[in-house]
This record gives sequence, C-alpha cells and structure tokens, in this order.
Amino acid sequence: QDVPPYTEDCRSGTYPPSGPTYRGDVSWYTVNLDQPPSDRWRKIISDKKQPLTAMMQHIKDLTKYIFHTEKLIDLVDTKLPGLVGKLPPPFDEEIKGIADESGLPLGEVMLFNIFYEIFTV
Amino acid sequence: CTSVVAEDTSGKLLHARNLDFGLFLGWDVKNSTWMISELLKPLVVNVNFQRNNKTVFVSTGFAGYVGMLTGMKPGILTLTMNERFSLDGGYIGVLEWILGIRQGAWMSFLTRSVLENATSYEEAKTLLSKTVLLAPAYFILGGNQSGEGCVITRSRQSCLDIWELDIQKGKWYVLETNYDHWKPPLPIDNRRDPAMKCMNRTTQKNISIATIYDMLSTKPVLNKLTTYTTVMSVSENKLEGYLRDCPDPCMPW
Repeated sequence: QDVPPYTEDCRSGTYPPSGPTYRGDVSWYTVNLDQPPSDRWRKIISDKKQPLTAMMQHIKDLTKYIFHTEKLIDLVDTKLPGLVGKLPPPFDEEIKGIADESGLPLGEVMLFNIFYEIFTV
Repeated sequence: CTSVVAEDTSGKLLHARNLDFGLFLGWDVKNSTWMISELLKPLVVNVNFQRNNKTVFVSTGFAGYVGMLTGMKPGILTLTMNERFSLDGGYIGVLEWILGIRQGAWMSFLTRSVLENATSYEEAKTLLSKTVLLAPAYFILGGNQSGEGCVITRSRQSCLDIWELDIQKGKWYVLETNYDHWKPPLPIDNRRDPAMKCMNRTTQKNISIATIYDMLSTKPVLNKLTTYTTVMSVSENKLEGYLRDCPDPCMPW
C-alpha cells in the first residue's frame, strides 16, 4: 500500500486539527435518558432534519438507479413499519420519535438504523 | 475504518478511530468524493447521554441513528466497532429476523446497551464476545487500567478471537481496520501496515492524543471514505470528534 502521492509517510503536527484535512469540530448535544424514548432525539433531529432527509433521498435515488424500480422503496415504506415494534425497547420508540420529528417515513428511518446489517450484502 | 487502543508508558489508555463509510454508494465525479460520505458528515454529532442530570456515556454518531459506533463511559471504558465482512453476513441475520428467528442482537443496539449498562471492562468484554449477533463485527474495547485493551473478532454466532494488549511482551497497542488480524489484509486495501508503521515509529514513549491523531491523519488511513476522527481518553474523561476531508490526491478507500 505504498502508492505515493495517494499514500504518504507518517504525518506529524496535525493536532490540534487544522488545514485541508480538517473540516471542523463535531457539535455536542445532550440526550436525556429520563425522557420518554420517543422524545429523546427531538432537538438533534429538528437541527439535522435537512441533511438527514438529503441522505435518505440519496439512498432512494441510488436504489432506483441500481434496481430500476421503486418497488424496493415501496416495500421499505409499507412493510418495515410493521417490524419496528419487533425491535428491542427503547430503540423501537426512539426510531418512531425520529420519524415523527423528521417527517420521514418510519420504514426509511428503520432502514437507516439497521443499515449495518443490510450493507454487509 | 481504523480503530486503535494504545497504552502509554504511564499506563494511561488512549482509544481513537476513523469512521470510514459509503463505499460504492455513489461517486461524485465533479468533487471526487463518495456521495454518502459527504452526506453523512453534516449528520455527525457528539452526544452526552444523561440520566438524573449525570453523564451515563458520551458518543460520536450520526443524527437519526440510535445505535452506537463510537463511545466512552467516563472512567470505565471506551468502545468502537469496525465493519467485518463475511459470507455468513448480516443479510442472513436480517432474513432470519424478518422470518421471526430473533435470537440475534442488532450490532449497534448491542454497543449502545454496553455503553449504557456495562459497569466494567470485563463485563463489556463478556457481553461483546458472547451475545449472538445478526451480523459479524469487530469490537475494539478499552478499559481504565493497564493492559485493558482488546479487539474482539465476532462472527454472527461466536467469538473467533480476542486480541489483547500485552505490555510485558511489548504489545502496547492493538489496531484494527476491517480484516482479521491473523490474516493479511486485502493488498488493495492495506491500511493496517501504514497505520502500524506510524504507531511503531511514534513508540510507546511518545504516544498521545496528538500522535494518535497524526497516525489517523496519514493517507491511506485517512481516505475519501473518512467522515470523522474521534480520540478518547478514559482517564482524562475526554472525547473529541473531528470532521475530516481528504483532498486529492487521496485513496478512495
């Protein structure tokens, strides 16, 4: 894996982060676990609604492009919501709260949360 | 992804990771970036999970994703997970789950439960190595005492290996990318050797948050899939997350 300039010798002096490989600090939020699960993520989701919707839309566009059909998306939107209740608590209610706050279809929010298992395909 | 747990000469543990994701999910020719990686970056958040106004654990994650990929339970443990590929993969687990066979745990819900409920490194190690999963995974776990660092290689049903720090034998760090540590990585995706070369050059005497961040900033450990870098110190109760870019020329993975 030595393919200069795509690989480089060990960097130094990169911390504190700055320069072209640093896009910014990650912002902090608090989730109150004493709240009902469906309310915990409301603040974060109301701040991140737009990028979350954009990311979901890209996944849908990609699915349509690869499989040349919207059937898979329909399946996600119609069938997955029936399975959310089978997820272990508190994740089922947290995912419902995220769908409610973001306005995204429940099936798509669930798909995002099980993407690791799906993606291993 | 690249995760590492390292112990410095004073016995302090450091845990850090690059979260790389979005391979083959759309390439933006104009900007020479992976579309999903770019769409994920605005979603990266650090979250302080509290109960009774006290911190239970902190994490770096994606808004909308309730599972955990990177987290720290202050004073107790640090945990990251890296993707593991196997023919007996998650899609089989998902099919079984949909068909009603529900023994397996969803990977990121397990990590979230460990961060929320485990009270020690040993308890976390037991949960992460023994819980039946829906998908294979690597769990990289750090504790709060000397020698408490390991990479747990998991198949869906069992624990294939636990690779631990062994300071007496000079093994002061364990580093995991996305390949079983006892096998060579894919030659076209060997981020392990460049990362280990930098760790070895740093030496245990000089390891710190800054020098670990240096290693994670070295191409191809830093690549086009890298969305964020998080560095954690359980003894200093520090979790820092940074959004990353990899300007050309840069490896696509």
